[in-house]
Amino acid sequence: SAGGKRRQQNRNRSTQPQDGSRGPGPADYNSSDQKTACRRHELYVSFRELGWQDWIIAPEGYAANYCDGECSFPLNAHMNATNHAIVQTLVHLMNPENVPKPCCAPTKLHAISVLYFDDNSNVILKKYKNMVVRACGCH
Amino acid sequence: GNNDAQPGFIHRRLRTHEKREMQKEILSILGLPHRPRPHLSHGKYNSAPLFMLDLYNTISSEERSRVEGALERYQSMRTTRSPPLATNQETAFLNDADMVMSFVNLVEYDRELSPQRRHHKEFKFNLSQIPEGEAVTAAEFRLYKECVSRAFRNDTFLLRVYQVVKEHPDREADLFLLESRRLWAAEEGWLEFDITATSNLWVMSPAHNLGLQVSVETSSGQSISSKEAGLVGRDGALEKQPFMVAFFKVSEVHIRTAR
Repeated sequence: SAGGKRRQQNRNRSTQPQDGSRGPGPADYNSSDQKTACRRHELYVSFRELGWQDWIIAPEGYAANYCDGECSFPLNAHMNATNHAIVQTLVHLMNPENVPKPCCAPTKLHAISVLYFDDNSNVILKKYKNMVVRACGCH
Repeated sequence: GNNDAQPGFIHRRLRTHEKREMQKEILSILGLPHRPRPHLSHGKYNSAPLFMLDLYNTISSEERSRVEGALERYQSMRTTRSPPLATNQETAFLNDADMVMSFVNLVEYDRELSPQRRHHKEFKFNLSQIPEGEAVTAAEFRLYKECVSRAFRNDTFLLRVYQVVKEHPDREADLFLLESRRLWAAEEGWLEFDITATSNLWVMSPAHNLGLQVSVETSSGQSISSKEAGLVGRDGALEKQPFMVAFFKVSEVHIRTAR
């Protein structure tokens, strides 16, 4: 609901006469992006919270990062992942507060192990050691 | 992410669409088509999950010990835990494995075998759920033996584990002796039997998976039932149920596309 309210304010703001004397400050720089600025969140996902503790024995949950806003970079025909990362890096250099560091390099994740039941009540202990995320995003 | 809650990571109730997204994400990482529905008796873990949890804690504490030196603490904790505990050999298998699976014994009730084999006990495991491309690097059949009653107290038993090679409708099944072991009647604890070759055969040719049979004799050659020998079966304590465990190695690295 907070987002909704802010969006309402922005709409009001756009109907307000622009104050020409005031240059765009950091807060305004992406004012049109405020509501969709790319942001990274941290969240603890609890399997108990998901009601899955009857089949996931361990771990109890895991620490996750996720992004929301304009994080999935619009890669169109003349923009590939690499030079888009270059553009983002330039934007980041000019205005570090507003844009998270772009990353298009494959990112190796920590090794995790999961212990869970299958449908036949057999138990599976699986190690995930070589998890690599290959995507452009705010990471 | 890693196995522990990072201090500072928010614990908050997930919104419905976040829950759905997380569930899809987790199932796709685990390579599962849907959420499993295991049959837990009274919500308690029996021997296999307890054993696997011990292996899981071994992995997690080794990872953490690399960072915090917690292994000693964990080792001391293990000595106070109840069975089943992984042996050093199983911990070595664990280090090499990418996946470990325990399998529930499918034989619900003992069947009356032929008069000659009346005291043979059967065990069957369903290995059909193993993902493609996994090779068994080690497999064990685990059986818990309790101290026996006074009648055999000073005796020794000869315990034999067979692989059932072929079944016949009108005569005894063909058996292949995997191992014979002499035990003290008063001995108590987990017995591990190496069934790596047998498991590999069962994985490669499920039609040959006809299970195992166990027989016990006293030192005078008298055949006795597994119950008399103190072997715990399906009617015994949950945490002492017989089970099989197999260690696997996968070859290819899975690359997941971003969602």
